[in-house]
This record gives sequence, structure tokens and C-alpha cells, in this order.
Amino acid sequence: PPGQRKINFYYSQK
Amino acid sequence: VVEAIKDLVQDCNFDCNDDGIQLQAMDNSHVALVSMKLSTGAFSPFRCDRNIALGINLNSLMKVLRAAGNDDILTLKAEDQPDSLNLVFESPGQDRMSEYDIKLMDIDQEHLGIPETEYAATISLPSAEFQRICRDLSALSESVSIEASKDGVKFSCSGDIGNGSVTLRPHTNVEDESKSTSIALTEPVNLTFSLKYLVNFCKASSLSGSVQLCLSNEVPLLVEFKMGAGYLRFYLAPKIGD
Repeated sequence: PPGQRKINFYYSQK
Repeated sequence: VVEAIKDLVQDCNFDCNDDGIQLQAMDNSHVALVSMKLSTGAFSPFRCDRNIALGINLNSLMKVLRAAGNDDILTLKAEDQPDSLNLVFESPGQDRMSEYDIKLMDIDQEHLGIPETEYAATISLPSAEFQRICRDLSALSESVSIEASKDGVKFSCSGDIGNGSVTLRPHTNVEDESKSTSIALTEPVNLTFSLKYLVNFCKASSLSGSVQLCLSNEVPLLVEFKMGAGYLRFYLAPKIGD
């Protein structure tokens, strides 16, 4: 969505 | 729990181990994340001989769970290398027993590591209050700004027809702790979130009388519903400027 980052921008893959 | 998350996530691995059952899943747009834990204390008895991931379609699970009575005792069983999950519902008087098997699926899911975070603001409020704020503001706008300061927490939005805000101040209810509002703050926070997701998270309101909002600037919001022996957490990435 515009103006919105994805959650995996903040948390890395385990 | 399933009722609360089924509109956000569809196919989920229920990870079973000695600690209980855990689930982590992102919504389709990868903007929100659900994290659930049911500790062994939520079950009596609980047994898990080997760590196992049960891949379940939540819509299928809902279809079966709707066949249970509210007060039924539920038993979940899966074999060592299962292709199905067995569910047994027993009425409290033990005069009715129903049994279902639902097919399991292989789900290849990205698992995110979420570090323990010291949030700048932790707000505890009645879950019904949070649900009402999200519902009321979503009638006006697609997004809400949450601004926490030492004076209180302000939820505000603006849309085509106008704007609105709700401000909550700390308040203690001596009779019912869950009806209290508290704000713990190390620094002021101001973040904007999509209301569509928050409204969705509030479907968990029936699981807990109070909800905790944890915020730090420029990191995802944590919305936590504590349950007797576990939790249901939602993480939501903030909106960013143009």
C-alpha cells in the first residue's frame, strides 16, 4: 500500500 | 483466537513444542504480523513428544470449531507425521461427543525474529475503549495518528468529511484493573497507522478486558491482548510520509 512499509522492513527473517 | 485472526491471516503453522502452541503469520500485504502463544497452562493435559508444525487453513478450522458448543471440552490431537488434525468436542455433561479431522497442509512461511524491545510508550486501556476509538475514527479516515505524551494519548484522524480526535488521560479504576488507563512514557511518540488493520486487531477484544499498545518512533506498533496462559500480539508497520 502507498505510504506504508512492509513489516519485514523492520524485522529480519529468523 | 481463531475467530480473532482469521480475517487477517489464512494459512498458518501452529508450532507445537514443550512450551505449548505458538503461531506467527503475516497478513497478505505483509504490513501486519500476528504472534500468538498458548502456554501449556492453557491446556490440561498438554503433551508434545516432538516439535511439530501443524499447517492449518483457518477457514477450514473455523468450519469445524463452529460445530463445538461454547462450554465443550476440546481435545486436539496429531500424530507424529500427521496429515490431519483430530478434534474432539465433549459436552460438559459428557452426553455428546463429536469428532472431526481436518487436513493439514505444508506451509512454507517466512518467520521473523522480533527482538525484545523497550518501547518509548506503553499504554494500557480497556479493549472495548480501543475498539470504539478505532471504529469511530475509521468512519472518517483510513489512518489514525497516535500521539502519546505525559498528558495523555491522543488518537486523531482527518478525512474528506472532516476530522476527529479522542484523547485519553490516565485513570485508575480501583474495582476493575482492566478498566484503567495507564501511560508509561520515556519519550513522546507520534506515529500514524492504517485503521483498517487496527479495526481488524480489535476482533480480539473479547479475549481480554484490556489491551496494551506499545509504541516507539519509527518502529511497528505492538498491540497485545494478554490471555490467561498466553498472548495474542499484533504488530503493525507505521505509515510513512509522502
